[in-house]
Amino acid sequence: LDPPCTNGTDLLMYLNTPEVRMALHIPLDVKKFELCNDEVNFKYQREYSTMRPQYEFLTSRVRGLIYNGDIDMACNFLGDEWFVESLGLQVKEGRRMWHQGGQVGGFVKRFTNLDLVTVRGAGHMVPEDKPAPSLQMITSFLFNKPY
Amino acid sequence: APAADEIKNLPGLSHDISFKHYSGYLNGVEGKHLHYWFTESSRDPVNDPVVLWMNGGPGCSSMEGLLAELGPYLINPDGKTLRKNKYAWNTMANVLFLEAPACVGLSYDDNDNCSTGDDETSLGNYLALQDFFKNKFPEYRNNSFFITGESYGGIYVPTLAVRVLKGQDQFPINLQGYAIGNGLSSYELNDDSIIFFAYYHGLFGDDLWTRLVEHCCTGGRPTRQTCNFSNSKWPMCSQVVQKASDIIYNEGLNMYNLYDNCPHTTAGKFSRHEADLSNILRQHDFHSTLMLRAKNKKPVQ
Repeated sequence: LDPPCTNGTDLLMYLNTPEVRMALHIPLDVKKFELCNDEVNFKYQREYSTMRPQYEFLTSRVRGLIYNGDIDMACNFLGDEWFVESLGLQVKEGRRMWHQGGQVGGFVKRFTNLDLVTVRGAGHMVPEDKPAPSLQMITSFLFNKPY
Repeated sequence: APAADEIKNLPGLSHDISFKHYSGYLNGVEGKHLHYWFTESSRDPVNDPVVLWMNGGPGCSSMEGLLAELGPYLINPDGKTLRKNKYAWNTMANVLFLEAPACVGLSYDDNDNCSTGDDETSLGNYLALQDFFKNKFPEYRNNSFFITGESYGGIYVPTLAVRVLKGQDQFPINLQGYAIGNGLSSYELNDDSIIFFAYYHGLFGDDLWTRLVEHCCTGGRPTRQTCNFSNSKWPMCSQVVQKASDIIYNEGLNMYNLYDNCPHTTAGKFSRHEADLSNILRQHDFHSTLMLRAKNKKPVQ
């Protein structure tokens, strides 16, 4: 009955090894590691249906980056693109390709204090799927350099 | 830095590392202990920024971020050994991985109370952050600070960032920005857009698309403004959206990476797949059926 398209075996094995837990200073009575906790998920109170108010507050104060692997279907790039466009921010730089290692890394569109970036050929876990482009992208963002 | 939290000998690590790393607990809300794993920058820890990373769910562990995505060492399939990640984010930043809320991963609650929500989670994360900068690593208090995350981190990150900015007078933190990867920003827009995404990637054909447009879009025009796939009360719309969502999420495609293989391995009694499905099409009556089908899914050929 294993659900499809998840691979957490290695993490489970590693983080439940007594020697690893000891190295990480995990108390003995802390329960077995699981990748996702069903009780937390089922009981979780989802108090926000949209992050719009938060972005309206944040974009006037600090820089932000929303990036999407463009072949993910859990949180797809189109939804985030619609979300960012709906904020009505001033466009600083029109949509263009960005490059990494001589290849197209994806597309970028920059608004005032918010960058919208896609990572071509990456799924939900962008740094895992496209490590080199993802490192370049986050470095550009952190150090405020061009993508 | 807390000497007691320093990782001295990490099992499975067979290559030299040029940075210090720490694992321990940050205290947030009383009785709740959030596990952290902090990998200092291998370049210039004193001057490089501090980056907080959080995976989503809700309920999923940030250890996936560390050991499978952007950390300096990644787990090999044997579950015992680690390999070097030359594209690790700690090659240019000090990266803090936080498991939140309590009960996720190696984090715990003294009374085993795992019930929480968005506001309490962001408060707990904020208090944990204060513990990090005040008690555990005060030397990083003035470094540039960024909050980042993925998936349901789309909720965790902005809500925490707002708290940090609003609390600047009481507890100054040098927050410079935030970054979110494939984040949940709006349930409605995420649900509405996936139907367009699926059609334009050829996951279903014109027969189903025509019915979707007919029953869920006003004026027979399929646009972002005219279609309501996420919470239509029309039974016929709900029926065709269910058909579409079964194709997208329950027929063996890899919802995390459309063009990747779909591995079948044990991931515990509750999987990422289920956690992430819990965010999708929640307004429809068939949501629980969608979850149940995912839970009982047998491996496809």
